[in-house]
Amino acid sequence: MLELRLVQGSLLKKVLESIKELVTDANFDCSSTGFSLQAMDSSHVALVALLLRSEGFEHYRCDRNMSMGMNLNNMAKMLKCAGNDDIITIKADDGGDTVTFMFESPTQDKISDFEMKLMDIDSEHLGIPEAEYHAIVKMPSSEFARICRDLSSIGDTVVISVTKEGVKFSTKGDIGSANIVCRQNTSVDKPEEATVIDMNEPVSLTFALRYMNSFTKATPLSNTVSISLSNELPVVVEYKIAEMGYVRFYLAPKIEE
Amino acid sequence: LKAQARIARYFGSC
Repeated sequence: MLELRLVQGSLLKKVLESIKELVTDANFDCSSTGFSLQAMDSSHVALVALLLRSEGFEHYRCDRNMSMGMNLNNMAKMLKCAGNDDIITIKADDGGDTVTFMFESPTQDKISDFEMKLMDIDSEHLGIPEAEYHAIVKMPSSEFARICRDLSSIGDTVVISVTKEGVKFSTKGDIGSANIVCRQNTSVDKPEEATVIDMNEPVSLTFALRYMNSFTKATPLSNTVSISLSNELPVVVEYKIAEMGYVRFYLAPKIEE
Repeated sequence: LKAQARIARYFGSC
């Protein structure tokens, strides 16, 4: 038996909106640690890892580890029917082939349940090694989204370079080229508006902008984003989910053939 | 010219 009650149901709505473009079908894993997911996009170029820790739920019952295969588009369709202020409860029976999403309005005057069919998904689980990154950039998530959107109107790829001068996002296309440099800026009024660059070694990597733009669908989840870079490693673009966990996107770089 | 690497190049199955 599984029963997870999330008072801030809008978080789950936002999580689905952030990953459904990248991943079609995925197994949600439920254990005493929390509600998690790991899945690759269909081209096996990007990977998404989600964790919603059990402590973040008002009620968390998971009698035994369960893996539930869901079509994310269908799940998103159901969660769209929940109000932004609704409490969402996820329920499933051991060995069952459905999951139920229950939505309660804040005043308890409307209670809905939506039952969705589960599916068998044969997906491989990847081991993500602990890595020391050469550089970690923390910046406002809206700023990062703006940069990715702006650059994708000029080119298809972005070169992200971190030096002691700052972080540079560059692109080139048929009509010309563009460079955007963000300097470390910690003297802002609010910490979430700061750009913080933690660099051990200079790093420069090239990525497909199409994927970066897809990751920025997670912007509503967090005011800040952290971008961890090492030469010859996938970049990690992380959006922390307040009090609960994170959505991390890993993207393999473009490399010399 | 650069080619797009895949995730499997860096992370193995577990």
